Amino acid sequence: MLELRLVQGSLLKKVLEAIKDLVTDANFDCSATGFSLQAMDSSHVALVSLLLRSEGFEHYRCDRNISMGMNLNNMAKMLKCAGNDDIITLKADDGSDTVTFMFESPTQDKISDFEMKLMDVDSEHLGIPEAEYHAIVRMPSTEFARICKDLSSIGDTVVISVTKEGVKFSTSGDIGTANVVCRQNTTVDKPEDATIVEMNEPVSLTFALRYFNSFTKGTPLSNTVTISLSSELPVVVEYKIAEMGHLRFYLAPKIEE
Amino acid sequence: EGFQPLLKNYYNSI
Repeated sequence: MLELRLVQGSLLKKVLEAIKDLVTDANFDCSATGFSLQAMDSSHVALVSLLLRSEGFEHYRCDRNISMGMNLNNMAKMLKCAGNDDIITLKADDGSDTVTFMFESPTQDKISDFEMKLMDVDSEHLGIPEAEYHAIVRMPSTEFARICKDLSSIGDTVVISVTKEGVKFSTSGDIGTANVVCRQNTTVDKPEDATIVEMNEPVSLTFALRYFNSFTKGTPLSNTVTISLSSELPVVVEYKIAEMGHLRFYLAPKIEE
Repeated sequence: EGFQPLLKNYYNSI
C-alpha cells in the first residue's frame, strides 16, 4: 500500500512540467527515504534525478519499496487537472497496475480522483558517486534561463568558463558570437538574487544548449540554480525543491572528436 | 561542434 499526501501539490505539477519533454517514460521509486526518479533522455546523453523526501509529505505511507513505471506525458496531463492550490495524494495498492491521483481543493469543497495505468519501463540506472567539483556557481534561476535562451538564438553550444572573475557563458554561430559574464555579486537585497562563484580551479567546458534549455524548465521550482562543473565529469544543474529535495540534471560535456 | 559522449561513459550501470 502506497499513500503519499503532498499539501503543496503544485510542486509535483512543476516537477512534471520540468521533465516531461526530456524523458518519455520513467520509473518512480518509492521507499522509506522518499519518492524518487532517475531517468535518461532517449539518447542517453542527459539524466534527470528527482528526490522528494518522505518528511516533506504531510502523510507518507510506503509499506514496501515499489517502482511505478509511468508515461510522463500522461502523468502531466492528469496533474494539469489539479489546481495550483490543491493537495495531491498518490495512492497505489500492492500489485496494482494503476496509480490514483487525488486532488483536494484547499477548502475541501472539490475532490477529484484520476486513475492512471502503470507500465513496464525498462530503464538503466546509473550509480552517481558524490564528487568534488572544480567550480560551483549559484545564481538566480531566471537569469540562467534567460542566458540559455538568449545564447541559443545565436549558437548551438555554450562554453561555460569559470575563473576567479566570475562565470562566462559564450556561444558562436553563423550570425556572430555572444559572451555573457556574470560576476560574483553578494551585495543584493535578497539572498536569492546573489551570484556566488566557488572555484577550486578554473574550468572551461562546452555543452549542447538544447539540453540546457530543457533543464531550465525546472526554473519554477526554485529561485536559484546551482551549476557544478569539473573537467572530467558531467555538469550538474540543480534546482532545490524547498524543504523536500531536489531536481538535478546531468549532461556530459562535448569533447573534440 | 564536438562529440557528445553518453553518460555511461562517466558513470557505471547499477
